[in-house]
Amino acid sequence: RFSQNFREVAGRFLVSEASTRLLVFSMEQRLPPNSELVQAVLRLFQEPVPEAALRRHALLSPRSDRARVTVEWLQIRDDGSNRTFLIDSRLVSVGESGWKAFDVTEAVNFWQQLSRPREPLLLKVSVQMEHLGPLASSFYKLVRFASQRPSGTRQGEPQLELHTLDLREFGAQGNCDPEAPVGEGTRCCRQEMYIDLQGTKWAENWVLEPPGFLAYECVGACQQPPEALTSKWPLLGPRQCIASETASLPVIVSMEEGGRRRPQVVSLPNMRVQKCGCASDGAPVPRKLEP
Amino acid sequence: VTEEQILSSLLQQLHLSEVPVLDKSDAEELVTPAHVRAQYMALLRRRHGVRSRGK
Repeated sequence: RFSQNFREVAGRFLVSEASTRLLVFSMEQRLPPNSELVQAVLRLFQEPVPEAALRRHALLSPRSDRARVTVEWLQIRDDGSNRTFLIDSRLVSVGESGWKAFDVTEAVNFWQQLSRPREPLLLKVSVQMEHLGPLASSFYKLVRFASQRPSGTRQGEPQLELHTLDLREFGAQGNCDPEAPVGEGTRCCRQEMYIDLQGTKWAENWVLEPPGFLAYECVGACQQPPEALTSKWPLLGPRQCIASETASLPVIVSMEEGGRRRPQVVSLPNMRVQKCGCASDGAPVPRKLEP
Repeated sequence: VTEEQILSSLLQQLHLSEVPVLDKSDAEELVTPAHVRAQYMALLRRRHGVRSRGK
């Protein structure tokens, strides 16, 4: 405090106790192959609080009757270290009881990126008071969720709901059938499209290779998900047929260097469609799990 | 992909503002060295696609 090197920094010490619990969900055979995860919902049953405890709480802490519930995805790495990612967080009222839903889609996206289907999904659920205060407020303990039981039979058991789309119906079909003309009923597919550079004025005497290339394009329509699903996300656009995987195109061009022309290789990104897929405008783009 | 997109990507990658004016003799005299061709073929073979981030 009296150091000559640091300006005095005044602060307040806030008590932030929290109750934390780890939920473990087996994911084996939970996500059908060739399916797209639309949403994952964690449902927790908040147990009713005894009247007497509520009254005591109201007397001692009239200002706040809400608690913050936070859900994090826990990753245990090969070296034994672990890290968590915030997935969802929201306030619940201490006096309420019943099912509470949390969107844990991102946690399942992270789990999928691990590509370890036998590993369970680990979710850390923390409860703390809404307002951190100087009093060591322990009222967050009044917010209790029914816990997991090995037998998995208990009423109110935490539930993990996975909503998926079967890509055999709602996805793309790979390459288009060259025999079948593309029309109204064509399902999203990748069609050959050749780009001829030799016949292009601006490429003349400048682009040395390639003379042309197969760029492909995505054509056709996508099956729209059932109403029940779209009604939950009103901002989501219709599913459209788009390039879901692309590759770059290397070219050799004639470049000026030191008063002379020399051939040089340049790689043009996203010029060749590798795969087509069905996606909605506005759909959340899964966060990449950094190594 | 359109020709305009290819041209725009090429100018961007080469940090050029316009297409260089070349005549036929410029191209005819040019021989592509083996190492440039090898680099080109290596890139062409690298078929791994880059997952686009959707729309």
